[in-house]
Amino acid sequence: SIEFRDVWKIYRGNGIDYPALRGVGFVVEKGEFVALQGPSGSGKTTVIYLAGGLDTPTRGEVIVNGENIGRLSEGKRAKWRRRNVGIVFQFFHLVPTLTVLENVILPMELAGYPPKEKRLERAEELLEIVGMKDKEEKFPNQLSGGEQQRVAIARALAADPHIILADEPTANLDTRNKLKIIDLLIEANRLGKTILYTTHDPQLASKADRLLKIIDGRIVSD
Amino acid sequence: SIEFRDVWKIYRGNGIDYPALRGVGFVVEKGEFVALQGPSGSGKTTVIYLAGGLDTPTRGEVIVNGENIGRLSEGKRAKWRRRNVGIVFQFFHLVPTLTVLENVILPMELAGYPPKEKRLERAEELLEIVGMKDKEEKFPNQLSGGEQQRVAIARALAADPHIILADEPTANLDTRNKLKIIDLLIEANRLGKTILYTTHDPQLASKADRLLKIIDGRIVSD
Ligand SMILES: Nc1ncnc2c1ncn2[C@@H]1O[C@H](COP(=O)(O)OP(=O)(O)OP(=O)(O)O)[C@@H](O)[C@H]1O
Ligand SMILES: Nc1ncnc2c1ncn2[C@@H]1O[C@H](COP(=O)(O)OP(=O)(O)OP(=O)(O)O)[C@@H](O)[C@H]1O
Ligand SMILES: [Mg+2]
Ligand SMILES: [Mg+2]
Repeated sequence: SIEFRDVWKIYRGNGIDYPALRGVGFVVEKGEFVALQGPSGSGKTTVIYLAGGLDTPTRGEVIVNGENIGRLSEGKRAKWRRRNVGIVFQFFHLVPTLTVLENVILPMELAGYPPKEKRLERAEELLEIVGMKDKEEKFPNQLSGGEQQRVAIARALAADPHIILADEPTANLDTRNKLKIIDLLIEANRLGKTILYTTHDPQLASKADRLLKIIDGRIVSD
Repeated sequence: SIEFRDVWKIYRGNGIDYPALRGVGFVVEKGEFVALQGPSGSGKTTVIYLAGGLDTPTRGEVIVNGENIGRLSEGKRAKWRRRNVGIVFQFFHLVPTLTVLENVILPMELAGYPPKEKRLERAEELLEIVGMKDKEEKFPNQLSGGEQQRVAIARALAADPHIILADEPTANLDTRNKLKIIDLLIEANRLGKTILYTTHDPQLASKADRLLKIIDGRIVSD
């Protein structure tokens, strides 16, 4: 499960403090499929970053599968992340010096799962599902926006994590590719994965078990 | 007007040639509002890059307002671009070391238009329209995805160019912000601007005078 307890995130920049999250509280139960919706700038990416241990709250607690990850050191959070979480970043963040195939294999090497001899096959299978197997030898700078997004989704699923955090996973996709990704997420959830995703797309939002709405850093409905 | 005549674009990478555009031909007349739609990886961003003189065709001609821009040198194309074109990139490409306000003023300084004493006022006005005036002192890395996109749109309109090229201008926006941007583009077109934009969003596509469909680097319907 993913639990936020009165979480504040205050960004300090140019001498002013900007509260991106102001007392956010919610629980996503194990195996739930939950959408997080809200206007541009409302705090969705910040929630994803905190839930994935990529950043820590200024105040409050982020507790994932019973572990208070906001309290862990940077190194421990990175280790925790490798074994527990797959993240689809809003702007992909593929490793520029690795090919598409290598980008999808990397999480498996870091997690030590699945066993070595199965990794190539799993990476090929995921790339096939997202329609990117024919471009597996390309580098990220040789891909279109939507192609990078699809590789990022395959990568997030690679090490078969318990939790999937996806930040606008279909924003750069045409309808056909979008439906493929929606089906993939639904299937992963059916297999028991806990999924928290943000989206501005009503079609994707409608697939969720529950909709969390966020405005100006506060959850307004649940 | 924007005219593509039998345009091929072949990317050479890792020893293989990849034809992103295969004989693309179309004309967007002066003052038209045209959408370019197609699957992920079909060549839309490549068309935008060539129409904006950011890259040159491998074969064929790109003629904008009577000028064969594919034949110009890199320096001449940059100069031509400053005075004629505003571009909204798919992934924004804001200047990281400039504030929001400075990013919007920069195109006016490069174009030498409008006159110096009017630039601040125009930048503030555009940022107000896209709902970003309260964040004008922030840097791009302190903004959310949708906020960066809105700044990128204000920047593309800043020097009042004749031609606006927009690559998925609403992909990272919630419905309310999306409608603001759609209205802004429609208004710019009403004032006589030629607009070519790509989108996966049916609502935005429906506003166009004409829909160009591209699949695997070829225009399939016009
Ligand atoms: N530098 C490059 N080297 C090799 N291939 C490239 C390069 N840049 C783009 N491509 C390929 O050219 C094709 C067209 O890319 P383009 O970015 O124009 O697609 P797009 O229609 O904008 O897609 P999307 O909707 O995903 O943004 C893609 O299949 C991509 O893999
Ligand atoms: N490093 C930072 N410094 C200052 N403010 C920041 C920083 N990062 C984000 N913010 C602010 O925090 C707020 C929340 O940002 P966040 O990226 O979480 O929004 P979002 O809901 O994901 O928006 P979008 O739908 O546009 O992607 C925004 O108003 C943004 O300006
Ligand atoms: Mg975001
Ligand atoms: Mg593109």
